[in-house]
Amino acid sequence: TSEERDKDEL
Amino acid sequence: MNIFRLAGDVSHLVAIIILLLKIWKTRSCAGISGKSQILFASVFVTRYLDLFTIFISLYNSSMKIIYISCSIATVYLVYFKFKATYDGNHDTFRVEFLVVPVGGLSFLVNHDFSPMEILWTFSIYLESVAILPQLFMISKTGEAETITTHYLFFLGLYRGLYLINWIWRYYFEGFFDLIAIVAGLVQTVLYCDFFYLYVTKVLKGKKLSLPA
Repeated sequence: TSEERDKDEL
Repeated sequence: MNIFRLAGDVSHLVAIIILLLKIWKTRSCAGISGKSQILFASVFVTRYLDLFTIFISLYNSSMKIIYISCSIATVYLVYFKFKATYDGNHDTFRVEFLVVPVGGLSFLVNHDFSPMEILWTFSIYLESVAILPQLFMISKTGEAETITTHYLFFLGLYRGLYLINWIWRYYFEGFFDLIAIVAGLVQTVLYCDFFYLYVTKVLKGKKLSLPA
């Protein structure tokens, strides 16, 4: 699992 | 994109539209916390700056434009067009007690110490507490118009659906964003008391009135 930010989510 | 996230976005859009229509149709913003609306507008402005830097999808860009324009339009209606109906005496939550800690935390806990990322983190933390002035105002007036409770219901539901989306994504994609999840949890928990009143009162046709 990787912890990162998803730019697609509003 | 999964069904929970789509449902969350739709719920969020419904909430924003309900509020805008309520104020526009009744030509009144009675019972609405202008402070919360200012916080929500700043949440969208600080989070969607990437509207001008990266194109993700038509859906992503159009939703961002809709959120930003509706929230700014709502602030305009509350503080300018229907200012006479704004209940400033009950909208007294000290938002500096929210913005300052949130601002500090976004510098301390973030994914990347860059301006865009810090603004995004600020926006995520701010959104989790942005409803407090509104809930505080309802506790002070001791009641809320039924249409306002529907607005709050969909607004609270949206991040709850996002939480399910994140559980789904963790389980199936191994993806998780701790900052968004913790903030989303705080945000949704703040609505629990309201959800209880909404289900036990408003859905039974009663008016939402708090034991003042």
